[in-house]
Amino acid sequence: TETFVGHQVLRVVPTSHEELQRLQELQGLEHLKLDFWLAPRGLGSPVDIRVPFPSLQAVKAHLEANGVSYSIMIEDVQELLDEEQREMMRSSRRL
Amino acid sequence: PLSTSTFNYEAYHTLDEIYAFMDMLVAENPNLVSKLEIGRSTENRPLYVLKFSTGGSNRPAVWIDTGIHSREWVTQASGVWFAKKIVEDHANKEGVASILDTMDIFLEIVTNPDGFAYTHSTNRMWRKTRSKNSGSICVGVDPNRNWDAGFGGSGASGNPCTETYHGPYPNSEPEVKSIVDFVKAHGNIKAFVSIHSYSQLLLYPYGYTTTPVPDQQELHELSAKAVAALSSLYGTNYEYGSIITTIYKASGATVDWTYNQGIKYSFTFELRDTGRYGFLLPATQIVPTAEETWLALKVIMEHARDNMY
Repeated sequence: TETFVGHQVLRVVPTSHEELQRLQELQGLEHLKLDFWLAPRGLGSPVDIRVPFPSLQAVKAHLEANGVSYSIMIEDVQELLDEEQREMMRSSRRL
Repeated sequence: PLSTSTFNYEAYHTLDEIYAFMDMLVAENPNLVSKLEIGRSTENRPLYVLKFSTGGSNRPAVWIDTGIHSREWVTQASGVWFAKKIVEDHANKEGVASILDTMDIFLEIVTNPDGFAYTHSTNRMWRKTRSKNSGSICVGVDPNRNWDAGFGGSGASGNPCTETYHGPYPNSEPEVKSIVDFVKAHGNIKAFVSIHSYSQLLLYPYGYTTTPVPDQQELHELSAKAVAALSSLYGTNYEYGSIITTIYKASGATVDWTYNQGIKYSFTFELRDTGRYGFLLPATQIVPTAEETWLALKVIMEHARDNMY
């Protein structure tokens, strides 16, 4: 089973075409294995990116170097998945 | 669970549990619900569609599918809740009971069973089908880019390693081809709703071109009514509009193909949330999400019933 320990979901709300372009550049960098939960769609629309732990530093550096502000939507994806699994187990036990 | 009354709608379930739910619902309601197998997935899982009908032959129909993107778990869970709701409304002679007097409802709860099983067994973040791509180590095709409507255009990827890979040719995915064949064979579907998550949107065609659909005004007005009904329950805010103007260009999308088949009332939902949890929406939000979405679906179904074409 694939684990997502340390994966984070970053949210970027592009406010300029340059920022939108930076995000589209990121989409093309396959080696970073980024998973765009919400793809770039226009100025003011949020872009959500699940970033694997090994790529986290590079992506944040890229965004910061280009002055693109971002927020961390999910601190650790695996923690949410573990909670989801616990909830499913509880539900099955109740059953 | 012993019956669909003791089934836990406030939890996420495995593929087997959902299939067992379907069989229970059919067994409990033999005069209303039947289970059709419209095809087999890449990994040879059955593609089940629940048919809700009070009689007649080839009646005008509504199609609802959930789970075409396997990681969007709140959609399959909502589909389970919708199935029980249709049965309850019919028994209580309320809600959609009046629709079932003249129309049938088809509901495909797990539209991408291979991907859904894979999210439980191996990778919770899996979105696509599980078909093998010759010449590539990457697996899967985006089933919402594989339809024969603007297929292969920008707004999808030709790279099998991306999440929006459109596949080698239109309808290459059996999960898509099975619906295509069913819709063509039935020939009397009047409304088609494909349900995704997340970002709280109600979308209508087109996604592959900026050309407005001929019925744009009616679909926009209907969307406004549907979203108003949805928001009335818990205040959940939705945006609405055509795919290409509201989100981005998407080629090969389901509802573009269904609209081009003549199914005027073709819609895509993007359910909760707007980005606190995304695809990992807590199970506590399943029922409220399903309840509010149902109000919007009812507006669309009633409009289709009252504006037969």
